[in-house]
Amino acid sequence: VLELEGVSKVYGHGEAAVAALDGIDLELARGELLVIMGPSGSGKTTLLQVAGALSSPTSGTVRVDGDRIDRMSRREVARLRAERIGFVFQAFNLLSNLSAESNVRLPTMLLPRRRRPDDRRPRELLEELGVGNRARHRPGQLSGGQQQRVALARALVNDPALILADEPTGNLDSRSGEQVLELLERMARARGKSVLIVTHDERIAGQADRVLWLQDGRLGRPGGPGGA
Amino acid sequence: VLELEGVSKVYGHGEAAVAALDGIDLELARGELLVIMGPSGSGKTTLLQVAGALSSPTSGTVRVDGDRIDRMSRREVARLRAERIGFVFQAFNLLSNLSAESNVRLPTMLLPRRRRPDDRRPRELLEELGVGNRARHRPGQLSGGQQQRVALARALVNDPALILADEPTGNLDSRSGEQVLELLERMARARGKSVLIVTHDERIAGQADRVLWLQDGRLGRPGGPGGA
Ligand SMILES: Nc1ncnc2c1ncn2[C@@H]1O[C@H](COP(=O)(O)OP(=O)(O)OP(=O)(O)O)[C@@H](O)[C@H]1O
Ligand SMILES: Nc1ncnc2c1ncn2[C@@H]1O[C@H](COP(=O)(O)OP(=O)(O)OP(=O)(O)O)[C@@H](O)[C@H]1O
Ligand SMILES: [Mg+2]
Ligand SMILES: [Mg+2]
Repeated sequence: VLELEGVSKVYGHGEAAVAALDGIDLELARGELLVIMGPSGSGKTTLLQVAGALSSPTSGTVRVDGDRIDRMSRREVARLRAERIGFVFQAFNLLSNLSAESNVRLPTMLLPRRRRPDDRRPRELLEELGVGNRARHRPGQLSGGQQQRVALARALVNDPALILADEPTGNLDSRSGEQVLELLERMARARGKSVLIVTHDERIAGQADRVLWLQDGRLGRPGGPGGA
Repeated sequence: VLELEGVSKVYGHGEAAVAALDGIDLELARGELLVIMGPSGSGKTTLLQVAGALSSPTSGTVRVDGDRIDRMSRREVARLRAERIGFVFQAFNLLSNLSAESNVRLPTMLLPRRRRPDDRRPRELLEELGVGNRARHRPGQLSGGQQQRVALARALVNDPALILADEPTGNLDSRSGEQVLELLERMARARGKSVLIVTHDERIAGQADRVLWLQDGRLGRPGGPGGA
């Protein structure tokens, strides 16, 4: 479902250049839950942005369902992101002037009418994540963890095949964090989604099919810094 | 240094009313590190905003160094926040068009010239937090955890007597999280600051002088939901 080959990402040039990703090879199958962990600044967010077609790699290729992203037209990339990828941002990126429910409903407007989910779907997802009673609040009226769960609901509403989640439990207590993880697990096991989570939360690692370690833009086996 | 008495905070009215805080009594002494934990939505951020004079309670009183905040003029409150309180926001609240170093330096401009810290202080704090090599980057060019550490540096730059930190390690791996905690501990033990941390991170609780549990806007002893 997702394939990265020789992916590198360099920010800036000359002396100020930062190699955020350095030769990444990665494959993610249907129904698989992959967790990538690593220190702050190791490239986790960058990896997810490249995987989700939000950012172009400096070199290497990204394929979703076998199609190379760099060979797609702008319009095809937009459709890919609207229909096949669900993205949970580290900073949530909710629209502050819309209610939680409207924020979750927004991506459904990008689908052709016949393919839109049921009108109750946004509400159902919010309830499943324990924030159903905040559906009419705007993000500024929500706690950090409530906003995080609204962002997850929004990522799931179009029933995407590929779910990319950046620190989905960073603002949650153990119990809410478990609920989020159970939902993501169900997406992989029961619904056949491919789920890629980047996180610092070691508890999440315990539930994954596979755990990889990212350090200084390079991918390896867990074992801590310098490790495998 | 900080005293809350009978503090309540209600958002909205009538049916939509949310009691974010409900009768909070709290005292924090010099050199003390207090950690408050609780589920998402329990009122941690609200508690910190009221303690830091960013938000007025619906009832009850807040005192800093014995002075009632509600009896201060706008100007006195502004001085209090600039000179005596350092606040780390859950969402960082950095200015996107300024470099990390400029973001950290900004609060120093609010002090009378003779009381401003050394011109190198912003850089030193960033280095102490492991982000010295990102001093010239803007927030948009920083990882989540790097932004979080810049926000902490900014809260500390005016050497405030009271430090209020909202989830200061939420975006950090264990190692960076430990560094942050060590720094906050030193502020309390070695420098006599009063430090109030709200968090989900149980590792932090281990280092505190005192740990309290917040649930549905009420404060108690840890013991989990319904606990103690
Ligand atoms: N402006 C507002 N209007 C209405 N309700 C609000 C507003 N701000 C916060 N709330 C509600 O008050 C409650 C407490 O919010 P608060 O942000 O203090 O929680 P928190 O403990 O910090 O949560 P988290 O751990 O998720 O950050 C939440 O249920 C939230 O929805
Ligand atoms: N636009 C940019 N320009 C320059 N450097 C950047 C830019 N964006 C990110 N970086 C750098 O690239 C590196 C990787 O950033 P990234 O956000 O992917 O890290 P991360 O693993 O997600 O960190 P965290 O766990 O703190 O969120 C960091 O050192 C960061 O400073
Ligand atoms: Mg990140
Ligand atoms: Mg909060």
